[in-house]
Amino acid sequence: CASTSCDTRHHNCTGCEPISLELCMNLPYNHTRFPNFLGHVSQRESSVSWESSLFPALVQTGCYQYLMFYACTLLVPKCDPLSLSTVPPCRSLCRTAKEKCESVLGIVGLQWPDDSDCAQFPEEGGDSTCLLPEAGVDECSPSHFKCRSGRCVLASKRCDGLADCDDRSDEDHCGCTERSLWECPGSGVCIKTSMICDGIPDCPLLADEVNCSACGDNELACNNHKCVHRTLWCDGKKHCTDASDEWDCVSLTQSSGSILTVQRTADHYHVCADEWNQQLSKLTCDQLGLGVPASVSMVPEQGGPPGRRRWLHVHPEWEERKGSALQARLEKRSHSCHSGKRVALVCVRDKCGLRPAMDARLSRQKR
Amino acid sequence: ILGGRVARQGAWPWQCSLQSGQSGHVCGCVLIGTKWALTVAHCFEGREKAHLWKVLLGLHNLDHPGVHSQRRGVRAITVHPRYNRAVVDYDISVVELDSEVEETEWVRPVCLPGTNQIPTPDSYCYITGWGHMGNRMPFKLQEGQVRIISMSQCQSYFDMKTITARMLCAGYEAGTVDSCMGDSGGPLVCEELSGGRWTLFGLTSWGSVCFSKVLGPGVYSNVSHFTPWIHQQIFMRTYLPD
Repeated sequence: CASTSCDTRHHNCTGCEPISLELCMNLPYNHTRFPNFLGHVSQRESSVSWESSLFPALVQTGCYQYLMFYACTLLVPKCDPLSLSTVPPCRSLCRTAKEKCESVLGIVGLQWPDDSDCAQFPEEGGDSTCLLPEAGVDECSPSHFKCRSGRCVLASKRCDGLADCDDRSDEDHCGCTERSLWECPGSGVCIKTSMICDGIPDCPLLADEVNCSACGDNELACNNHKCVHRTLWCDGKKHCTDASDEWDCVSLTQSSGSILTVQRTADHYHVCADEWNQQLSKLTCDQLGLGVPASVSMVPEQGGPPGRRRWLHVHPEWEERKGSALQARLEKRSHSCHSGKRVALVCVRDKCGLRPAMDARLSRQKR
Repeated sequence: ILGGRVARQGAWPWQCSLQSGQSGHVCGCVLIGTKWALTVAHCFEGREKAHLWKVLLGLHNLDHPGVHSQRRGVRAITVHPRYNRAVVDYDISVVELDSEVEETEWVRPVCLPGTNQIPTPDSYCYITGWGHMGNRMPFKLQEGQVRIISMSQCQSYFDMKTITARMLCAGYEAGTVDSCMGDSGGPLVCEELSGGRWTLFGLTSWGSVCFSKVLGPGVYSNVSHFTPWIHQQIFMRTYLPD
């Protein structure tokens, strides 16, 4: 013992300590001392004890209004700051709790805690002080929700879709906050806080995935909000851990004749038709998930001085770059495109979703 | 399938059977590309290793794979990272076959829907599978016509469980035609209005205990919600395998 006033049995060594047992955080006192009246030597032992499970469950039966207060005077007894001694519950409180709730436990075959013999506690008005529930004592612990009827139910039962209060009040006003969830801005959808900024959109309009990155001027944000240098964007190699730097790098413009547009270093380019071939057309349609090429055309570039075009050319070793996406088979060039023509491509869905022709004898049987 | 009928041979060329070791048929699956299939995530609970599984395609009678059937191993299984087994949310997974299937009249992929393209409530679509029929397990593939049910109406049948945007309901209040145990992962397909092409809108996921008296519609994974995710998984496995 650190205290010279203690004996060598390592009992009563500590002084008053702040209450940390969540069940009993709303008591009219803030400090406790161990061992408690159930023989536990610490708040940790108290928190994992049989009684700390039993009493909150019993409170839900509504057997006694101040049962939780009584339970807490046993689990984390009040510590008197002057005498540094524990203050017990009054005998009448103990007797009332036992009278009203012991029989409820008996119904499910459980016994009232052995260590809570009421004779050990003083009568109120006697020589020693004891605790009684005063006005304003919370009937429910912080781990409980108080029903409109006054009954306590476990807080985890609040807004779980099942009525636990006798008046169903635990299912009223079930917003996101009441369920310890985050409300998507602009909608009533609730999501777990761990889902915010995790790279997977859960809210309508992706509201849980905005303002999640702080990338530098030369960087772009991956889908999972990591930052990758813009020159590495759409080069056919994965740099974002979720590979989002390589998604949507290839597209066909819908508005102007299916012109093939490819991203490199986070800028959009047209593809010079000079070295284009059928295999690349097939790869493009395949990569876009659009089926097979139906037509390829070379469209003259229009408008603006030719020197300012941004072209991508087919890489000289494009055939060796097998298995990689179209963006890896193209390379950036600073000079212009010889023909001045860009690639336009139309893909058609192949045979997906087609069932074999029905047998006419089965489908058109005369009556 | 409860209340369905035996499908014509080869009528649903995208339907496949996901089989494991001695268990045989465990779940349904749906062919969406020459080496890609979809199924639900809950089929892989506790058994996510690809080598444990094989996929049978072009199958009609589970006990007698005919000359049109093809069999493939599984190279990789990608379960949706958000899959929640408690509420059966995000119940989808992509299966990569160990080699391409030979596309025939009997083995052919179904079309994927566009992002957030959903079938109209009260329209009629089809479910297929080798799942329980209420009194026995079938040998031959069953088909059933089900009605698409709006989300709000569906929620009223399942007040204990939330119907999320990742789910789609189809069937009947009386449960007359419904999917059942063993149909999981199989398709809910709808025909385009113009006719001819079929699109995969749902994967059989969950519902009430289908052969009890507690009835109601079936709940399917809403495929169109996952279309971008499916494309991304296929793109990454195909073009960025490392």
